[in-house]
Amino acid sequence: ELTQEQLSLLNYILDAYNKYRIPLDMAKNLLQEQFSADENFILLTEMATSHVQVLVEFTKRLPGFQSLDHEDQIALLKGSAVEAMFLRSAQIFNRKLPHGHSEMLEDRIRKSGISDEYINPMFNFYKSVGELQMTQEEHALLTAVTILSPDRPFVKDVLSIERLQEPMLEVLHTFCKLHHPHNPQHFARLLGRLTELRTLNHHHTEMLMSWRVN
Amino acid sequence: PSGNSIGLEAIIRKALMGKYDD
Repeated sequence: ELTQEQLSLLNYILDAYNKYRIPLDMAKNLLQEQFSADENFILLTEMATSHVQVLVEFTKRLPGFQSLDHEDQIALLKGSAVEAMFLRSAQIFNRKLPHGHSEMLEDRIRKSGISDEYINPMFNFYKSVGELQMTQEEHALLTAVTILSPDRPFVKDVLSIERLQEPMLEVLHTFCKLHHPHNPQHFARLLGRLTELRTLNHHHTEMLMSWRVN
Repeated sequence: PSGNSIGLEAIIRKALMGKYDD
């Protein structure tokens, strides 16, 4: 079972995660308007910027984050922003959307000018996250674990970050055991998605380059 | 670092300070 302290931590993270959203108007644009490839590029760029802004707000609420060295805070956010964005978009993509919206979203992304070489692994990732049928709690904790990864480039105080990440991993582990008693591999599978995210992060720079060239 | 990561860092720094304007 989760201890009282762990339960408080979980609820706190979940609450912060639920508030972490891009403005609704921007999300509506994505589904309602018809844009040219250029306008698609600008809209997706604005959404990415907005995503980083709300991600920072979520991250500020992670217990202990604000007591970290300021440059380490930036190194953690810089290292994880792309992964958190893919994780978040995987969650949105796997949600039950109104009829036709998933197709429209996929179509818009596919027509944004990014090569299939980069688009396909992204949709494969979305599908592999979808198969896990993650709860909101699992998404919140996995995002926190991703952000508080001590092995990001330019991090100085690895130990302090490990101390913040560990309780999140413990809560996630216990939560998985409680909610998936018949699937002992669930926790390991969640962590496996983090490995996939690292690969997507690695290819992200090349993906942006191909987007710009196109 | 690439131009992209500088842009990302600028957004992060502004957001950490609570500035969203530009």
